[in-house]
Amino acid sequence: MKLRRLEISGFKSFADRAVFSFDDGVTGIVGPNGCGKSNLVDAIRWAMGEQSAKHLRGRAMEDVIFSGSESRPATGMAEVSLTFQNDGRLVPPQYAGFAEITVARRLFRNGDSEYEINKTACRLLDITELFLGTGVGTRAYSIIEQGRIGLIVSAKPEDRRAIIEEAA
Amino acid sequence: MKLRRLEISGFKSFADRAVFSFDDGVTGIVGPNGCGKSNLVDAIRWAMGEQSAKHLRGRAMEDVIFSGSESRPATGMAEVSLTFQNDGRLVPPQYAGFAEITVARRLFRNGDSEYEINKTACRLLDITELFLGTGVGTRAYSIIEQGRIGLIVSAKPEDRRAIIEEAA
Amino acid sequence: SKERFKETFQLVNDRFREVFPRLFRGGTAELQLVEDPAGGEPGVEIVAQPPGKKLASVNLLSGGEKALTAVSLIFAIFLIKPTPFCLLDEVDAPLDEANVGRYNEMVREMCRSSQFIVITHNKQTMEATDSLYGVTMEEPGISKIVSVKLSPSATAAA
Amino acid sequence: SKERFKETFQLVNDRFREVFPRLFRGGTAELQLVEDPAGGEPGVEIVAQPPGKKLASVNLLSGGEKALTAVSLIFAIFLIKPTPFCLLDEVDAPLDEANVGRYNEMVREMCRSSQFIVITHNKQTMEATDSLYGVTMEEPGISKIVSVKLSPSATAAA
Ligand SMILES: Nc1ncnc2c1ncn2[C@@H]1O[C@H](COP(=O)(O)OP(=O)(O)OP(=O)(O)O)[C@@H](O)[C@H]1O
Ligand SMILES: Nc1ncnc2c1ncn2[C@@H]1O[C@H](COP(=O)(O)OP(=O)(O)OP(=O)(O)O)[C@@H](O)[C@H]1O
Ligand SMILES: [Mg+2]
Ligand SMILES: [Mg+2]
Repeated sequence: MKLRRLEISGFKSFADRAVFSFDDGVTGIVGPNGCGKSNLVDAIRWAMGEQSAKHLRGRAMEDVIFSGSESRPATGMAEVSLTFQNDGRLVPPQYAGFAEITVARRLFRNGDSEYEINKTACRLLDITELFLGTGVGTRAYSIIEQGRIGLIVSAKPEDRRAIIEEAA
Repeated sequence: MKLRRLEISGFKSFADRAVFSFDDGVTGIVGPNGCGKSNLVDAIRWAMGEQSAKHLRGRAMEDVIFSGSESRPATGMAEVSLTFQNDGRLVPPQYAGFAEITVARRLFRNGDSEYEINKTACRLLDITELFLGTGVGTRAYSIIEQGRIGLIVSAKPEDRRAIIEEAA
Repeated sequence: SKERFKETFQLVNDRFREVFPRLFRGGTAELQLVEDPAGGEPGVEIVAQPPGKKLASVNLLSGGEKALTAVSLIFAIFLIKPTPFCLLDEVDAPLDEANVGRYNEMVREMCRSSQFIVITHNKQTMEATDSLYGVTMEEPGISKIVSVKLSPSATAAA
Repeated sequence: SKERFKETFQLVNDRFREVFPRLFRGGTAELQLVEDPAGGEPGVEIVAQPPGKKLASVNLLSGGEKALTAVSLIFAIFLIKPTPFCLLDEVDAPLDEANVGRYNEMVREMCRSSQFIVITHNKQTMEATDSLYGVTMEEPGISKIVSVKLSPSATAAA
């Protein structure tokens, strides 16, 4: 499964819809402090099923919805969708027939949530299970958040074991 | 009191004696990873009376003595001395008559310690008291160690209070 | 004593309200005293709003914004009660070019009353110093120092 | 299961022993299983010795050395069990020029089997990417993306 596209709308500082397409190889993301780069990491983790607001630097899950700026009012919803190309590797059997697999997550300000896989409504559990099988969702070593690389060296021995267990 | 000179010998990676002289203004310290820049910060804190090995990235105070490299054996002692110019500001009364104030600290591998102010043997307490009066020894806001600036934002409210109390 | 803390807190807070918008080129910030639920002395909270953004928890700020907010507070405390020297170890690491520039401008201003020693990997910061020491390890494991720059004219060569 | 962990641990350890000296241009490192005093599963310790230096606690290493040691372990795990993509957010921040170069060389090698997305402020890293997205905030508080580079020929201009 190869990550091909990230669509983000109303999520944190991405008030307007933005689309990233990822080619093979190394993609760099640059920009000034506070412009939204790490918010993209949060968006990817959220779309893959992250349920802890603390892990997204928030206090409540509602914190991921664009809360407004001096020139714009808050939006009523946050939406992120990830599109993967089925390259035959690590694809769960029930999606083996699809050329692309798109996962979408929406959160409304009233607290309602929506989840979709290939435009079909599903539960959050279906999304986390999809990723569990692929090795994509393992946060421990495939996503290194800002400032956290040093923690591996200062971590407790059992936490380091947990990272290796993710690969086992 | 202005910091004029730092002499370091046998302390951490400074196996050989090195002398830094500081002029007024901004002094930069540069070099590749692991070459010894932050060890200088440890040396300054140690000379001012730091008693916690953990605050110097060590497990025991003996860790500050040069422990050898592939080409050199360990040294038997670590020594750091700081020389201040008496500019009339913030100088404790008993040293008001000196043009310069030099503080020296030595640790031997057998555990013995020596402390000196202006070449006169003294106790560690005399050194910490000297700095307490000058505001130099306040670690909380005049020495920002590598990787610690972010902690101020994530600190507990009482820890932030403590930093401001240092200035009170 | 409680009185002196309250006094210092006021002074630091006023300074912090000035330094933050200077480093952020706008925006507002302040310190707030919050009651200790355990009944101890009140703690200090930071409220910060970068220019054009809406006020939110300081935890949602970016890595660079958090560092610059912390620097604003440290510099504010420093301006109220300077110490003879100030050691900053790689404080500029998470900052972008524009923020590194403003950070160095303030360091330059404050170094009139105190000596500033900055450890850095950043070329902009190196150029902003008055003198520069290089630490090398030609012999593995053994630190040695080299004086790299002693005057503005040498900066171009550095 | 315990068997599978032991097996994976061996593979990762062998890889870690190779990756560390490659990123550090020498030196040695390995992982060790340590008994849990509380009687649980054994934990994992890192033993690392940069080239020419004497073996000591990993805590005494410098900020950059710690980061590069952690990167060596992450890359070793990744080589044993690649994931479809890998996101690295400002991992190069504490590294000096030479280390940034070796880090980027390895990322380039590993990106044949997976996509790598690196967030960075570092010019060397920017030049090592195949494509580059810029995130801007022209309207304060509102993020917008711009595609900056799509081919090697554009690198010179970036
Ligand atoms: N729900 C939200 N609504 C609006 N803005 C938000 C929301 N959540 C976070 N932000 C803003 O997003 C910004 C942080 O973005 P991010 O962490 O992605 O920055 P960055 O580009 O990684 O910067 P740096 O280089 O400093 O790490 C903050 O200024 C924060 O106020
Ligand atoms: N007692 C000791 N004897 C010999 N070497 C030591 C001792 N204590 C620490 N070191 C070495 O000093 C080095 C760390 O130096 P330091 O932290 O000053 O690096 P640095 O220049 O700040 O690097 P960075 O840019 O990565 O922060 C480590 O490689 C460590 O092994
Ligand atoms: Mg960031
Ligand atoms: Mg350092």
